[in-house]
Amino acid sequence: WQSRTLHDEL
Amino acid sequence: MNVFRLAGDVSHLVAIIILLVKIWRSKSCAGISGKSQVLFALVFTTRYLDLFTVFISAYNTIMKVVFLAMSYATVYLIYMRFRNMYDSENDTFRVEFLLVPVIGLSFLENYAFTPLEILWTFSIFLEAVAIMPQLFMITKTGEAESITTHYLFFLGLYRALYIANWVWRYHTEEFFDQIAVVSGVVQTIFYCDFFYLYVTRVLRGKAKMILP
Repeated sequence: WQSRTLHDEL
Repeated sequence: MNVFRLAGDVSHLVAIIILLVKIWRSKSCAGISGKSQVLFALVFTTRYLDLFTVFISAYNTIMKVVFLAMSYATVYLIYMRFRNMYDSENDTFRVEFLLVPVIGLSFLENYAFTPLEILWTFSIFLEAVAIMPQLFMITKTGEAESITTHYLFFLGLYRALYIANWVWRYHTEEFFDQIAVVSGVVQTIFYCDFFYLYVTRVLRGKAKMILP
């Protein structure tokens, strides 16, 4: 279950 | 990381440096919209809240710190250091017309209804329209110093390169960030008119970009 979206871009 | 995204980040960094150095060396912020710079500082603040909670790479962390530091430095120079040169009567764009829809939309359209995600979405939507006060100021004064146009060129180029990055990532790693892509396309479209003027006027060696 993905707790939060990972934003890997600036 | 791919060449388009790296070029985009470098272009973004160049834009911020151009503006900061211009203000610092000319000891003036005439023709610069302080409102846009405040909005950009807000974009970075709300987007980089995960600076201390998520480590992606040294590059990611360093660039976030650099962008935050330089955007706040720019705001400081405009509103504190050289505030007597601030062109407030031409920087009259009503930012609440930007903030209200952006806040509303970030509550409606997001990946997760959590504070960090809503703030991230807010920063994405806000970045798309943050340049409006600056573009409005140029249309109001009818001109822009060539350095300011170079700043805008690299700022517009950065998100255009990010679009190439998203196409590349879609085809190579099935990555698709719908909110960032839609907002990034809208943001780049806002620069199209400026890009046309930049190529047809500034690159012709004109000292200033005089609007028709």
